Amino acid sequence: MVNNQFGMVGLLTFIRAAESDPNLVTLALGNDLTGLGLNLNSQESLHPTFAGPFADHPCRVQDVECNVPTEYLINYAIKDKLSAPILNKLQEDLLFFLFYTNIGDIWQMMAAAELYGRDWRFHIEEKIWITRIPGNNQGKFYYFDAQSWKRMSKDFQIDAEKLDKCPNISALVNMN
Amino acid sequence: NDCDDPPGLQEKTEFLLKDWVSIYNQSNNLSRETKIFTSFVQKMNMYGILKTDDLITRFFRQATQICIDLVYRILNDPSNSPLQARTKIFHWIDAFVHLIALLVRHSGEAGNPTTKINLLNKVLGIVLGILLQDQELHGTAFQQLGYHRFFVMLFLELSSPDAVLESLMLSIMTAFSHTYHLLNPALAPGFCYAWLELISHRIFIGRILAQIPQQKGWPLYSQLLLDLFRYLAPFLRNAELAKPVQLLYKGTLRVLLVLLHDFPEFLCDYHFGFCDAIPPNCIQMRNIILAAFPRNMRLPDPFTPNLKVDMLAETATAPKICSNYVFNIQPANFKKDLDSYLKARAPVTFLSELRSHLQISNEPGSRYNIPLMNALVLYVGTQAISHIRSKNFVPNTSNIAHSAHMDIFQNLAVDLDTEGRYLFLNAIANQLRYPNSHTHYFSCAVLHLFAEANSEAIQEQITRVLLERLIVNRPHPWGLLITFIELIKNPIYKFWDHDFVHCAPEISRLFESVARSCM
Amino acid sequence: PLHKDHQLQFKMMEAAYYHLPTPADSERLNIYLPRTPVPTPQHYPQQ
Repeated sequence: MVNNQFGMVGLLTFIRAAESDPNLVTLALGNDLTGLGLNLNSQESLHPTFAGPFADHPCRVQDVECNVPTEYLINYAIKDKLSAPILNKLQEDLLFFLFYTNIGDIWQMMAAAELYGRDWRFHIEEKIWITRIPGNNQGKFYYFDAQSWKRMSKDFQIDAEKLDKCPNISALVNMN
Repeated sequence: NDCDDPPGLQEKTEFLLKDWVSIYNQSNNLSRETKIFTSFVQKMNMYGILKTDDLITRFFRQATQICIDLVYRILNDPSNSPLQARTKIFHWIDAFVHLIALLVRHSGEAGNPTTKINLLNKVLGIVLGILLQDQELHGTAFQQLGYHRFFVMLFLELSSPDAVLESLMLSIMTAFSHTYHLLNPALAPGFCYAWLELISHRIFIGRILAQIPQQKGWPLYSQLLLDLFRYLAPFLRNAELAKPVQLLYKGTLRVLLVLLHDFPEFLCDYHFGFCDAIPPNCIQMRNIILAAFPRNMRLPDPFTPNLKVDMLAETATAPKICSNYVFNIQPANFKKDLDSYLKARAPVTFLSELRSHLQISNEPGSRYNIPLMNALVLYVGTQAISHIRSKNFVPNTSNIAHSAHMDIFQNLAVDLDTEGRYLFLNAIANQLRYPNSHTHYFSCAVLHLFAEANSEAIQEQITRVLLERLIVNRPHPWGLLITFIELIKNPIYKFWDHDFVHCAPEISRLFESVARSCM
Repeated sequence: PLHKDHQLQFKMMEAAYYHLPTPADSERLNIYLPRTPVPTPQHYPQQ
């Protein structure tokens, strides 16, 4: 038989090496390409949501920029003309939205005050909003998980001193 | 050269750039953008920046250098978190890029693209030059961030929906493609990851391969892929890949998979040049390219019993080969002798001299001229197909024999050493792709060489070349599958009688497993 | 073994491996400017 790397013995070397050291045969035996984060069976084109050669998943919808007509970009024209939202009419998830997206703005503080009025308390150390579960006196509380955007339940040992006080909105308004 | 800059230019540039960055970062300026831009251009005029082409060039060079210096200052400032550093850097670079995009968009006369494209090429050239100098200066401390941001944002700005920019799409893509070619990893290795990001950006791919009409972007993109393969080649020759190489290789595979899925015709048309550049041991990467087939084609199941490949209509059609491969058959007198032999099977000394043309050195791993080998095989094969078709025959394992063309192939199979033979058989196997006249001819050719081999070593090496392309993870080219199935199923080849099939338990098991899937 | 030129290329590539581009590098900055800025407690989200 051919007694060098160019015959069957050469191939056998790869096959045996794959069992002991797969890193040595990456090129010879290849990888499972379905593990690269691309949906190769997709009926749609892949390139419009291709997140790049080093990403292991495609772009999410929010990652893909969409060019909108300039007529749609009206924030500068109307932002001072919009009426203020009436916070006590808003559902909790919208209050959390205002709190988490209006960083450093009076709306963050106002949303916090409204949440306080609805028995939510901001835990200074855990940096989460928590509230009692109605009818439950055994240390189980609801908290709002901003990563999954859900209300979850968990056992807490609450130290009252770690709960933030209600923001003083009137003082902020006067200051402004 | 900084020394030649007129006095005060650096200060003026810095002032104007700071002014513009401040204007840009005020978010409420969108409605008055044209007015603001016009007013800024007047300011540039007032400062004498736009007076001459030379001054414009110096302004951009200075401004780019200011931005890059800022990048290094910010990145080396430990008080900035990575996010803060990026935000600060992007504020400057995005503003600078926006100014350039507006200048390109609005320069020159309406309807005359020359001034705009000249300005774009000038700016790209300046940034490219500064990048290469920067890499030289900083060495392993080179930072790619500023340059990557510059190129990607300028590209995105010039790709935004605008009637003027749309009319310049081909020129804009050409300018970026040429710049990326001049920045390819062999020339700017410190920029290689950013470079791969740039050439595989979803909008870049979409424009260059789909939106530019008549596939005019395809040659530009094929050049960039060739740059990538040629850069990777020396690092992929080693069995064990270092982590930086693994990452770039994996990124390349992802890009190829996107191309295989969305633009298989592109891979089909340019496969020949790609196979020249990809090292022989990169079997899976090569298979991705060879497995491509036109989207409107339905491939018959290779495992269909009694599949009559020569009856397929596609077998009569030659694939497009977008490569001037005949040019690789050098020197000119060799090509002349080759044509003479193909025409008249004379002189007989041609065959004995063939090997000397293909072997170029004694250095292990680079003893053979692989591009010449590949070109020779394809050229002889295509000539053979024309010759057989001129007699109104369809090539098959019988009528391809006893010809000048098969003389050459048999001579190469017999006369070359094991390495040369391996490369020769690889050149044949590189044509086993989707149903077409080349796949059919070369399938017949390799089977004929197996049947007529005067030594078991030739048969062993044919088996080795086919099998190694099959045992690698998917995808597998259709032509490879049908050839191998024919080899193991057709009793003419007495495949199972050969010792090399049973030389080791792993090999026996492998063949049995492959045979089971085929049967 | 790698040629000298390729060894140099590898060194540069290896250095670049430690500061790879991120997806955000190719995305526009979303500049958030508070409309009515006020001081907020340190323990509130800051980004």
